Amino acid sequence: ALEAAPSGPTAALLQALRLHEAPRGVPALRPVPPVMWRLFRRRDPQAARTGHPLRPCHVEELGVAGNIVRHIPDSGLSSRSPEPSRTSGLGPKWTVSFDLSAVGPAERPTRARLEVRLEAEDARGWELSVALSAAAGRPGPELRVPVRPGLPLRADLLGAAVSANASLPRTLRLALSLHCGATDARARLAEASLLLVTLDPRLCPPLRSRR
Amino acid sequence: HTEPGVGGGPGGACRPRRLHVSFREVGWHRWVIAPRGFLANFCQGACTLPEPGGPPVLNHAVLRALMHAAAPTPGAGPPCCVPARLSPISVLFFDNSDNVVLRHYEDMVADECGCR
Repeated sequence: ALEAAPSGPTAALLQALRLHEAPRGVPALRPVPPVMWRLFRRRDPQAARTGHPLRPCHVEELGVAGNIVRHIPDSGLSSRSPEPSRTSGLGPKWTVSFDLSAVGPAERPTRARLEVRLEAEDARGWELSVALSAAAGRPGPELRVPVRPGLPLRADLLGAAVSANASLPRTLRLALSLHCGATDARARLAEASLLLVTLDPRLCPPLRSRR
Repeated sequence: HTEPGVGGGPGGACRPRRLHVSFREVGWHRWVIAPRGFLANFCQGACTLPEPGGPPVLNHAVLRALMHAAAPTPGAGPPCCVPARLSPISVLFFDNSDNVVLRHYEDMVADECGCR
């Protein structure tokens, strides 16, 4: 059952689309990430009508349950300016943070993929470690991702920095450290983003028994 | 938008009628990246005794149509013309935190109507 219908077509459409707030002001337009276009086209209802039945509440391309996919850019609070590293063998360190305040309490994360673009002249044999930032106060497992020159680094955080069974924090802060064998290695963090897939079970049709 | 007069107006047998939802109409066109709008449709038309090729009918609806034809009883009108098959839509938009969001919504487009 839907909540009591607020007045006006906009409010009614908001409610039908389960959006808690109307769009405010003008968005900071930015290019739509190709992965989001791909996922949108993959769910194009026309495909559904031409005999490619779409599984409800499932993101085929990523192979996980879900009905909301967000591409969240890092909010650039204290990232990109590498912090000096005093530990030998450790290169520059960064802290990136993601604003998750838009995620509703009923949503359950089913995929959290960090994507980082590093710029470095020679990154052979480097590794990037990803962990919850110490500021989160809860040391968690550290992920190690090999750096591949010219390609974005991807790290699946579910089960590591993001718990699959707990509600998401309002802000996710991650500490990134470059393991490159030299403290004076030159590398720049060009971009960091989080692809977050969540499932809001309230939007999923009840399993209908076959007649 | 509904487009009056298309397909003979509200009369005729129970079937989908065009209803286009436009995000521009509610001023969301800067936020919604795609689609610009979608055909939601709605169901309208008479539910009389089932006819070959007519809308799908439940047995209960047949009984009700028979009763209504034989002895109209106040409060027990003919069966209703309602969505019988629905399909999903996806909406890609910027949210208020400037994230790019893709949401899937089930049962948003009335593809078929039936008498119930």
